[in-house]
Amino acid sequence: MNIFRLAGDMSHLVAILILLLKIWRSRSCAGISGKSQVLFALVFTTRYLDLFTSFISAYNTVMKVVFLALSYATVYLIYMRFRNSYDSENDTFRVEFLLVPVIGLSFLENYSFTPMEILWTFSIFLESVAIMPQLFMITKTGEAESITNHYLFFLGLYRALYIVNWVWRYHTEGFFDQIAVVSGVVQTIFYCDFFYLYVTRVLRGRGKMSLP
Amino acid sequence: ADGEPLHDEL
Repeated sequence: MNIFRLAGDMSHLVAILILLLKIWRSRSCAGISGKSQVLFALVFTTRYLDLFTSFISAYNTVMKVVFLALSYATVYLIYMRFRNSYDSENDTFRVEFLLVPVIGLSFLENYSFTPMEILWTFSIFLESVAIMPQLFMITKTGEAESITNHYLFFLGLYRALYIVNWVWRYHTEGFFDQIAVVSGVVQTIFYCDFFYLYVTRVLRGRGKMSLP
Repeated sequence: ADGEPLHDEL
């Protein structure tokens, strides 16, 4: 554990909490892609199956359980509790276009051809593209509430901090997880355009912003 | 198990 990894995990947690609290307080999930949230729940589910097989640390276990619980709570709020406010007409990204290649790739490129490893690889690849329905939705509607932008900012920050963590771990302990690093870098690139707009528009007080 | 990496990141 290093400071970058810890800060990355905390940004990830903050992002998830921002989204959950926004939906809970406004009693509405307008502008939120339910599809992205289902994909993130699927990411956590397939990645954290090792909760049952290996113990790494109390921190690790607690965070996994928290992420799982929060992601399912978010999906519940969107599709059950506040489903009347769910903007399904603009959440039209074809998820199968992500799932099919990601499933295929996780069978081809993995550390070990076992169900657990294939599912772990699937979760890593899927996480790198899971935000695309949300970004697609913002592009389609032309704008997002600033709170949605804060959510995306912290998600992107989490990815950026993980990259710094990998550079740190490579130099200090020779750690290099090729699958995680390559897909992590790809994932972070998706946020770059958003980051630029966030800094230039949201932080300068306009509140709302639109993606080109 | 042998040969399988331990994934210690979240």
